[in-house]
Amino acid sequence: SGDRDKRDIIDDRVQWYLMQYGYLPASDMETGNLRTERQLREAIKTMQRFGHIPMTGELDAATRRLLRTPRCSLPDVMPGEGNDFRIRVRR
Amino acid sequence: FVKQGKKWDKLNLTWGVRRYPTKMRDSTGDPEHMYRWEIQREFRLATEVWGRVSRLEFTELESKPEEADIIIDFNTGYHGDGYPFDGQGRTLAHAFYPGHGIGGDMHFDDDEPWVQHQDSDNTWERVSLFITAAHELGHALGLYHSDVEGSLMSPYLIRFPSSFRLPQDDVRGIQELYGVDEKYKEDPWPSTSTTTTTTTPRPAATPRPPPRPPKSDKPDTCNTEYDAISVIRREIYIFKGKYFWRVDAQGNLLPNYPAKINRFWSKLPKNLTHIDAVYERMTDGKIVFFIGNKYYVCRGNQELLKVGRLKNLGLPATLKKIDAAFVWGYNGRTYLFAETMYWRFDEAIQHVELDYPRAMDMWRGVPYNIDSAFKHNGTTYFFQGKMFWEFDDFRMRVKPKSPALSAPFWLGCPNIKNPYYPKTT
Repeated sequence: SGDRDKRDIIDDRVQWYLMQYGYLPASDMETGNLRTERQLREAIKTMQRFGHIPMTGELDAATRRLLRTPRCSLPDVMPGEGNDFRIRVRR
Repeated sequence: FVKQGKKWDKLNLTWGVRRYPTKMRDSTGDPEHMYRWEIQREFRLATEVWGRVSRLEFTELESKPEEADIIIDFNTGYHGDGYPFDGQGRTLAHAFYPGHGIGGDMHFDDDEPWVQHQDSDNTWERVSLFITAAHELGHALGLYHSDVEGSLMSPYLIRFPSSFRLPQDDVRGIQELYGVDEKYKEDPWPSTSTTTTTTTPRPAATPRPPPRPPKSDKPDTCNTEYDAISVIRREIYIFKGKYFWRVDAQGNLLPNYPAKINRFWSKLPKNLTHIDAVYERMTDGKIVFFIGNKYYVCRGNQELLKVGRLKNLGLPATLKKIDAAFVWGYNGRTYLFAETMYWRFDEAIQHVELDYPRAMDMWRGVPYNIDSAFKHNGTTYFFQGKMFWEFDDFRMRVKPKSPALSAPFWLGCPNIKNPYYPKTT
């Protein structure tokens, strides 16, 4: 199940969903930054917070149900807020 | 609750359904479909949800919905904005935050099985039009999504009892935006559990302000909006109506401007009334004008090389005009903007790139329906009305001091605060 979860997380459709609703910063689509698994899990946690299900960061059964739940088209996180993963720390 | 940042500058709002669902009981006879009057009633109840707890008042413009502040449409698939519908299930509807043009409008997916609230179970098989409409109206009034459990502005469809009461989180949000209705605690709550109309008589909406007097042909340098702006040959060209101004590389407004566009670019159409957008191509320095649904490629100001239609560039055939075009300093790519959408344009193949259009939200803080945009000295600027927004390309958001008045900054006019354009958050 771990392998399946990881496969799902990098699935373009899941990423697209996360971007579409503002959980992943949409600006990345323009600037082409790569994402880490940690960033995706944080985005899933934010989505889980809005869906009022346990914030596991995993694509568990409740999260899969949430992905299919009817909803408003507009994003939940204002662009640039919440999950701003574009800030890098210089070593 | 989260305020989006925009609100209506009036308390009397009009609404109307411009495009009804394609399947209604009036025409199909199918009891699974709603009557037209039932649809209107669900929307009317949705307005009462917000009207009862705030100072807002709503009036339906049944005969002229296209003139309403909040225009309601049922659409399918891609329908001209950045939020295409996806058939039954998943995305149900969206609305635009308060503003001109498309601002405040609400779009509903025609493919959803809409039913009256009393008949719904809020699954994907029977979606309450009333609840969805009330949620979208929250956006149209200036509220963002809330992560408070049970709130109407929660992004995911949740089940509400047939006797709906606006949750406290939403009440606080709307009252902070528009103030508290004096009768808030005395009024009964609207019930959706009966088929009789429960409309409370409302005073007539304040009539719309009279139309502005016709503008003189020549724009006032210090009091106007701009159609298009671009740096061409290191000078700033600012276009309005049939005229344009020039600002030299030192930032000085050149004398004897505004001048007529046709006197300088004589090969553009003789009956030109305005241009929508313009940019200088990075690859070859040619100047591209957008006027209505056509584009014109010029070399300098004397030679017209090409005329074509927007659809030939890969833009939607239904697109009547674009709002702005510029080469973004961040990546040197050309971007085109229209209403709530934007496209990246591939100069090499003269076609918009795949995966576009995208929603304007990407450019955080930039309003929809911009008038123009351009890059100057490595900084991106967006214009709407008499204001401009300076954009931070790295943080992908407008800079903190935006917006500011355009005329004092770009044309050296006195900096008089304009009461019609208060600084927004």
